[in-house]
Amino acid sequence: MRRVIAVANQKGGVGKTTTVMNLGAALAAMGYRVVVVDLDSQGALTASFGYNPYQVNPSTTELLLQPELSLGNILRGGGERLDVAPASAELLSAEYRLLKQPDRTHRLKNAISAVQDDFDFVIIDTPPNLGLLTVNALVAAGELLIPVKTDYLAMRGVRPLLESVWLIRDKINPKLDLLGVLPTMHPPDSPHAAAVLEELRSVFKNRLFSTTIPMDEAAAVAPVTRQAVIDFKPDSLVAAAYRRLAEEVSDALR
Amino acid sequence: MRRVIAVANQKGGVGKTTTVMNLGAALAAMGYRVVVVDLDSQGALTASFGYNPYQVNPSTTELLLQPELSLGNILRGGGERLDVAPASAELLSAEYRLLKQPDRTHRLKNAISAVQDDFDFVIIDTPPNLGLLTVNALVAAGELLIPVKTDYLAMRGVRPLLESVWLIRDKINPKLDLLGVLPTMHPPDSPHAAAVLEELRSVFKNRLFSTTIPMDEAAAVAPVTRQAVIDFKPDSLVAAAYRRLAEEVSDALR
Ligand SMILES: Nc1ncnc2c1ncn2[C@@H]1O[C@H](COP(=O)(O)OP(=O)(O)OP(=O)(O)O)[C@@H](O)[C@H]1O
Ligand SMILES: Nc1ncnc2c1ncn2[C@@H]1O[C@H](COP(=O)(O)OP(=O)(O)OP(=O)(O)O)[C@@H](O)[C@H]1O
Ligand SMILES: [Mg+2]
Ligand SMILES: [Mg+2]
Repeated sequence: MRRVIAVANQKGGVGKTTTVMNLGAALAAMGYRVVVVDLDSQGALTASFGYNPYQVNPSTTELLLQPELSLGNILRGGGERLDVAPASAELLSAEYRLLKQPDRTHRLKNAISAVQDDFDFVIIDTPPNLGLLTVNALVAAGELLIPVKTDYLAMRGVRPLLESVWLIRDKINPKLDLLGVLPTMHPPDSPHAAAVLEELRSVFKNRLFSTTIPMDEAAAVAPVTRQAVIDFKPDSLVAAAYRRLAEEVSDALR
Repeated sequence: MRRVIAVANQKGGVGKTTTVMNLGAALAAMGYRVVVVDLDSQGALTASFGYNPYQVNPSTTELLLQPELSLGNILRGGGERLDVAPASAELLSAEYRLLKQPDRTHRLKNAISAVQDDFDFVIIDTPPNLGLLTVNALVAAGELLIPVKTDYLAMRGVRPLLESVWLIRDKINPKLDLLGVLPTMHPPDSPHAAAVLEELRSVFKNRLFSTTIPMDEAAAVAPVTRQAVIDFKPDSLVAAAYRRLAEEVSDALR
């Protein structure tokens, strides 16, 4: 299989971290070997697995700044068949230090290539901007998954994101494909959200996942328990949705 | 009065833009003269007033790159006693171009100082990161308002934000004060959210606004209509909450 998936959207709070955590855990539960990579200096993914972004070392900061390190050198346990490449808070200053490096956009890609045969999926969480860290994810990835909360302000950000992505595809990474747009945090009883979902469906057609991730408190509570919601509350609506998403992703990339 | 308020939180999707829009509109409705400033290249605040971040010129991009411009030169109408300093999509590249300038952290402060006497409040929306644009807002401001969605991942970001803020206060802007932490997007029936709110109350004490902004679909729909929610649906729970917030802010700064 050997797929590298970037999960990105410069709009904040749309469920990027939650999707990386739970898609990763659900694919691992299906039997795949998965690595999730945290490229956000806030370290929400790292903290959701119980690691401390203020102490963890080595992290993706060292991975990006020290070309002799490979992804395998920084992995931590995340569950059965699931490993985590944690972020440290210093990742922010790493971004500035990388600006002067000629291979600044390819650091992550090079770090992953050495171990890619050991895993079926590498899934990368990104910060809410299109800076150098997110560009590293888009250069390293073969697939892009875009979570979009079903509301107007989140929807308006997708077109500019895709414009930047096609630029990266034309100039640096011709292999990058849109895996799909994922509706997230969808409230069950909101006419506005339903209208946004319809709009996404008519614009993205078969590029919109058939799975919609519902708004479900269990998703917000799970990180407190250091578990993916598919383990914390397996019978919740959101857990079922992420399991369906994992099926869709595995079928699409077979 | 003449207050400059930065609304900031590097965590994405916590209600920064919604708070700037509605606090601004509610203070204008109370009779104050207000300017809201958009420093996010996504231009959510700009679009919420009906302006197009891909076409608007001059914008905060020109304001930051051309020191001879002052805030007054770029203002657009936003309603009675309410003006908008719109953002353009180029703001992102402006951030890189500013890096080399010696006065890069003070550009906004200098642009505002020329017109500060003409307005009672200047309220600044920031992107979901602590980059140079947000630093400009924190240097220009006398007050900081931090919106925090009442969930675990949003809560964990407040301490690192405050650490960066106190650094800016010590090194660059000794006048910067914490106006308050504002609980936002609070669902009425979630034990988790209620627990987070309690935690915020015990940590921030009188620095937590007594107003809590409820989760209310009207807030997500209002930007589609190019209106603040206090005008779009004045009898909604969220409109009432933002009116109460405006009272609290005006009382605190009298
Ligand atoms: N399906 C859901 N139902 C309810 N809450 C959710 C759901 N998905 C995510 N959340 C909560 O909403 C908040 C935003 O989600 P998350 O942090 O995953 O978004 P993000 O896009 O990674 O944010 P950022 O842009 O800050 O990185 C989190 O507190 C999360 O726990
Ligand atoms: N009280 C509320 N109830 C329901 N929805 C809300 C509320 N406040 C904001 N929203 C919606 O939630 C989303 C996030 O809010 P908003 O865009 O204001 O956050 P932000 O912090 O500015 O995000 P970003 O980090 O991307 O700049 C928006 O779609 C907004 O319409
Ligand atoms: Mg995240
Ligand atoms: Mg915003």
